[in-house]
Amino acid sequence: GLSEKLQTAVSKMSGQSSLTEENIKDALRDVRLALLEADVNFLLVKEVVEQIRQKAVGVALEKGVQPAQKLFSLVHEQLVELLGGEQPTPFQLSSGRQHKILMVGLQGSGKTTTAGKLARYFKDLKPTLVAADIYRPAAISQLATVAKQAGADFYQAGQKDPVEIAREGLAKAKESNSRLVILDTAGRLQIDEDLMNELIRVKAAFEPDHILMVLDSMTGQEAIKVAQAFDEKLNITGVILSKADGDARGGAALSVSKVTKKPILFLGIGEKLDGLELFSAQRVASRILG
Amino acid sequence: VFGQGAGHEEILEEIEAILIQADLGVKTTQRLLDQVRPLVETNQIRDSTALIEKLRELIQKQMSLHVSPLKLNEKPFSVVLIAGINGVGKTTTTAKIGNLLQATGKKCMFAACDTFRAGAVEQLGIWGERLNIPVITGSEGQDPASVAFEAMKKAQKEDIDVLLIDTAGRLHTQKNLMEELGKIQRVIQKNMPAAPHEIFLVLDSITGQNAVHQARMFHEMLKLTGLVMTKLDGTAKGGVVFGIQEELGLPIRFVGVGEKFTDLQPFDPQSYSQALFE
Ligand SMILES: Nc1nc2c(ncn2[C@@H]2O[C@H](COP(=O)(O)OP(=O)(O)OP(=O)(O)O)[C@@H](O)[C@H]2O)c(=O)[nH]1
Ligand SMILES: Nc1nc2c(ncn2[C@@H]2O[C@H](COP(=O)(O)OP(=O)(O)OP(=O)(O)O)[C@@H](O)[C@H]2O)c(=O)[nH]1
Ligand SMILES: [Mg+2]
Ligand SMILES: [Mg+2]
Repeated sequence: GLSEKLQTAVSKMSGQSSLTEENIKDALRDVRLALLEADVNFLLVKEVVEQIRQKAVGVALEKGVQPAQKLFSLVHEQLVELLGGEQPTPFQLSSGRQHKILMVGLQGSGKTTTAGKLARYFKDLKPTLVAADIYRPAAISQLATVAKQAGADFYQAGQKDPVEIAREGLAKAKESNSRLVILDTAGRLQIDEDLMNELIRVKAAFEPDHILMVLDSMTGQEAIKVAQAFDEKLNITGVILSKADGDARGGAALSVSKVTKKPILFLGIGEKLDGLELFSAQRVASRILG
Repeated sequence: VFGQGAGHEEILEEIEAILIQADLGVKTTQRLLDQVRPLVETNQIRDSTALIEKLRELIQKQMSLHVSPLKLNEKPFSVVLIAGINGVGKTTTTAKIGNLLQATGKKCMFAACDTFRAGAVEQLGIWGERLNIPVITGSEGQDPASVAFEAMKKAQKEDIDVLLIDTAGRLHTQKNLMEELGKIQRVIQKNMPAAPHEIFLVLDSITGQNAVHQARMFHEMLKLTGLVMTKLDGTAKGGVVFGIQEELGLPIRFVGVGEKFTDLQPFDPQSYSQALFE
C-alpha cells in the first residue's frame, strides 16, 4: 500500500531534520497516485495533495520517527479530517418521538436492502417500511420480504403516486404507533429532471427528518457530481456507502464528504440485514490509502 | 521557440484530467499519453482539440480490434450466462437481450438462477411475462446450479433457440459465491460440453477502478466471452472498460442505456471514444 511506497520515496529523507518541499516531492506524487487509484475525484486529489504539502513542509522529524511514517500519518490525518473527523457522533434516533427517513440514490445502489438494514438496526422504534418504488418490477414484493426479515411493519399502495404512498404510509404508521417510518424510493439518475422533481414532491409531502443517500462504495469519478446533485436538489442529511464489504478502496467517500459536507453515517457490509456498521473515518481513510 | 515547452505539458495535462475523470485510471491514461507525447513534443499536434481527436481515434481503433461474432446460433440451443456484482443490472440486461434476440426470430427462455435475493425470481418473472418469454424457476434457496440444470432440460424439450441464465449478484471477493458460479458453469457444461456459449460480465458504467478487479476475478472463474456496460444513460463514461479490454481482450457486447427492455444497444467504439471527451 501507500505506506510501503512512501518508504521508498522518502528513503532519501533519512538523515534530514525536517520535511522539506524538495524531499517530499516524490512522496507526494505517490500520494496523488494512491488517491487516484482509490477513485478519489481528480480535482479533489489536487486539493488534498496541496493541503498535505502545506501541512508537511517544515514539519520537524522527531528522533526515532521515520520520515515516511511522519508523512503517512499526516496524509492519514488529513483524510480522517476530510471524512468528518475521528469521533463522529454515531447516528442515533431517540425513542421519544417519530422519525422519518427518506432513502434516495442511483439505480442499484442498495436503497431497498439498506432500508431493511435500518429497520432492523432501529427495531426498538417499531419501524414501518413504505414502498414508494412504483417502477421497478417486483420492487414492492422485494421490500415486503425485506420488511418481514427485519421484523418491521410494511405499507404499500401498488402503483399510486409516491406522494400519496408517502402520506398513506405515514397515516398507517401513526395508527400502529410506529416511531420510525422509512420510505424506500426508486433508483434514479441525478440528471433525470422528472424523477428528481418527483423526489422533491415526495420530500414535501413526507417531511422527512433524515434524507439518506445510498451510494455504492465502488463508484468512480462521477461520485462527486452525483452527490452534489442529490444534495442540491434535496438537501440530504447523510450518506450510507453500500457494498463496502468488497475490495473497493472507496475514494468516493472522500468525494462525497467534501462536496456535501454531510456525514457518512453507515457502511453497508453485506447482503443480509445485519450487514450494517457505523461509519469510521479512521478505517475508511486507511482503506482509501490502500 | 519561447514558451513552447510549457505548452506541451499543459496540453497533455488538460487531456490527462479529462481521461482520469472519465475513469480510465492513472496507468491506462499514462500509457495513452505516452503514445501521443512524441507527436506533441515534435509539434505535429499543436493544441488540445487536435490531441483529443488523435486520442479518440487511437481509442476507437484499439477497441475495434476486440470485436467478434456472438455465438447465438448453436444447436440444439445457445446458452448465455449473465454474471456480475450486486445491482449492476444483470436481471434487466437479461430481459433486454431476450427482447433483442426474440425480435430476430429466436425462441428464448430465461432461467431465474438468483434463488437468494428477495423478489429476484419475481422480478425476472415479470420481465418474462412482458416479453412473453418462459421463465424457469426453482424453489426458494434452491441450489442455483440445479435450477440451471433443470432449465437446460426444459430448453431442450421446448425447442428453445437461446437460454439466458440470470444469476445472483455477488462480490468477486466472496470466494464461496464465486465457486457457486463456477459450479453453475460446470453443471451447464456437463449437460452440453460447448455451453455456456456466451458468458457475460455485466459492469455498471459508474464503477471506478474496482471494475478491473471484478473483471479479473470473474474472468478467472468463468473465462468470460464478453462484457456488458450498463447505465450509460447516466453521466459516467465507463472509461474503466478501456483498460479492462486492453488487459483481458474481451469484447464489449452491449451497452445498457435505460430501464426499459428496449434500452440496449450494440457497443460502438466510435460513440464510446467520442463520449469520453464530452
Ligand atoms: N455485498 C453487498 N451487497 C449489497 C449491499 N447492499 C445492497 N446489496 C445488494 O445490492 C443489490 C442491489 O440492492 P437493492 O437494495 O435492490 O438496491 P436499490 O438501490 O434498492 O436498487 P433500485 O431500487 O433498483 O434502485 C442487491 O443484490 C443487494 O443484495 C452491501 O452492503 N453489500
Ligand atoms: N438508468 C439505467 N438503469 C438501469 C440500467 N440497467 C439496469 N438499471 C437499473 O438498475 C437497477 C438494478 O438492476 P437489476 O437488473 O435488478 O440489477 P442486478 O444486477 O440484477 O441486481 P442484483 O440481482 O440484485 O445483483 C434497476 O433499478 C434497473 O432498472 C441502465 O442501463 N440504465
Ligand atoms: Mg430498490
Ligand atoms: Mg438480479
